[in-house]
Amino acid sequence: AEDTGVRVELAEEDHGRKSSIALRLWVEDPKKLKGKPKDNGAIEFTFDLEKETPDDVAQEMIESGFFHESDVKIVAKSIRDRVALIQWRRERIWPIVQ
Amino acid sequence: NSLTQVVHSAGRRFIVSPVPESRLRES
Repeated sequence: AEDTGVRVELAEEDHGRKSSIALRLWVEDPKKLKGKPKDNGAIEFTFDLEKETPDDVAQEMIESGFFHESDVKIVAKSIRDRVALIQWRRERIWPIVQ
Repeated sequence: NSLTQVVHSAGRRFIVSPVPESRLRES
């Protein structure tokens, strides 16, 4: 995944069964963001792979004050890259569950 | 370690915890 300066990782083991998965996002390189992130804590949240989109979560993070509006695209892209990886792995490791 | 929690109006819960030093890139 392209280095956006925002890191997204699994916050729990993924067994491919649940449609929602816990993720953790943090800013690795604040210089890559247009706005100043609120604090550089790791933000953990649950993401529903079937019903939600990375843009939903990114917008909610902006509205919750974690990021500046001008960084919504970077945040959404970082989540999208990780979600794509999770789905790619799920299709290979647990194709029957899909 | 200190955890803070923000619940968005749509109901999603965001839990903020310190990033382990090892994960923060030296800028």
